This record gives sequence, C-alpha cells and structure tokens, in this order.
Amino acid sequence: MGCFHSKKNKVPPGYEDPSILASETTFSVSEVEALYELFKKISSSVVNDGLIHKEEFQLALFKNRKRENLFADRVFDLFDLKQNGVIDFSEFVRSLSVFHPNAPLEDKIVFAFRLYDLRQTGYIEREEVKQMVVALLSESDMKLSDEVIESILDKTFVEADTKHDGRIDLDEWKSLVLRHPSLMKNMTLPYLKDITTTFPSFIFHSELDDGSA
Amino acid sequence: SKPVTMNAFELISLSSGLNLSSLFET
Repeated sequence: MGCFHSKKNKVPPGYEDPSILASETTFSVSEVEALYELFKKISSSVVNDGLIHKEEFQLALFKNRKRENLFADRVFDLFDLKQNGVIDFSEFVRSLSVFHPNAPLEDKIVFAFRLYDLRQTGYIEREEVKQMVVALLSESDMKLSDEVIESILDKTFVEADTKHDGRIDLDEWKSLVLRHPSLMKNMTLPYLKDITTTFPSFIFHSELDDGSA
Repeated sequence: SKPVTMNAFELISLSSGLNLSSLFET
C-alpha cells in the first residue's frame, strides 16, 4: 500500500509536529491534523512525494494543472517559504494560517502587499499594477482599452500614492485597504473555521486510538 | 460603454488565482 515500507508512520519532508504548528499559528492541534488530510490529498495528486508541486497547486485551484495564472504563481511563491520550488506541510500550515478568520488583519495586509509587490522591491509600482490588471483581464471576459486601463491606474494612484512618488509603500497600502476593506476579502477563508468538519477523517482515527468507539 | 468605477486592486482581486477557497473543494 502506498510507498510506506512499514506500518510505522513515515513522515514526509517538512512534516512538523501538529502541536508545534498549532502553537505557532492560528490553528488548534485538531485543525492542523485536519489540514494534513487536505495536504495529503493535494500533495499526492500528481507526484506522491508528500510535497505540493506547482502543478498540484494549480490542479487544486483550477482543477486544471496546465493553467497558467500570475496570481496563483505569486501565491505559490509566497507559500514556498524556503524558496525551494515546493510547498511542504509546515509551509502549507504556516501560510494558510494568515487566511484564518481569526488571523490578525495586519498579517493579511502585509501578505497581500507582498503578493502584489511582484518584483519584491518593497513597493507596489504602477507598472506592476498594470501587469496585474492586464493578467486579470486576460483570464476574464472583460475587455478594456489601454486608455481605460490607464485611467483606472491614474485614479488608483491618485487615491493610494499619497506621497506622490509613483509607487505604493506598505503604509500607503494599509491606508488604502482600511478605506476599501473589500480588498482583503480574498485574505480570509471561512473554510478554515470549520476545517475539522470538512476533513473529519482524523477524528475517526483518534476515536479508534482511544478505543472509545 | 459604462465607465469602470472599480479601482485597480478591486479588479485584480477578482482573479480566480486569488480565490484560495477552491483549494478546499477537492
């Protein structure tokens, strides 16, 4: 069965004790164990090596492993904390923790800023925003002329770039987000609140271990 | 055509690549 040679639990690379992960994230131990069920599903969808490869991430997001998407790439890169091209379980839990409804808003704001700072310069530049708008348009049915895109950028920067240097720094980003809370909508996943009921199989295992069934 | 009243980030946030809830619909 599978690739395990013995009945002893062989842990994949990057697996960390759920109690440690729980102590360092927004999740409880049960929630971390439930996330492991989800992680196993995603990380075995293409290559069964206990790690999430970009193809597997795309497959889980879009149900299509070949779909290129600038934003999915950025999310993958940010989840890949060790920057080694794959997401291990501890990276998965630590990164998803930011998306928990109880995670601090500050963490969500910083994560979104890093996501949109495509070139990682510490600023969201106008050119980056344009690149992202064009990428969004190309994945949707919306068609906007270059003139309209430029006017959207003008309007956005008049509002966001309060220091008038043509780019948005973290402080400016925070003020913009506080004025437009809807920009943080993607940064909270209500699913994470009831993850133990979505992926309950670990509870079943725990009950068996307790001998209480 | 109607004027677009969204700011750039509101538009960007519509991307399916940013909708991680689909990770849970496996």
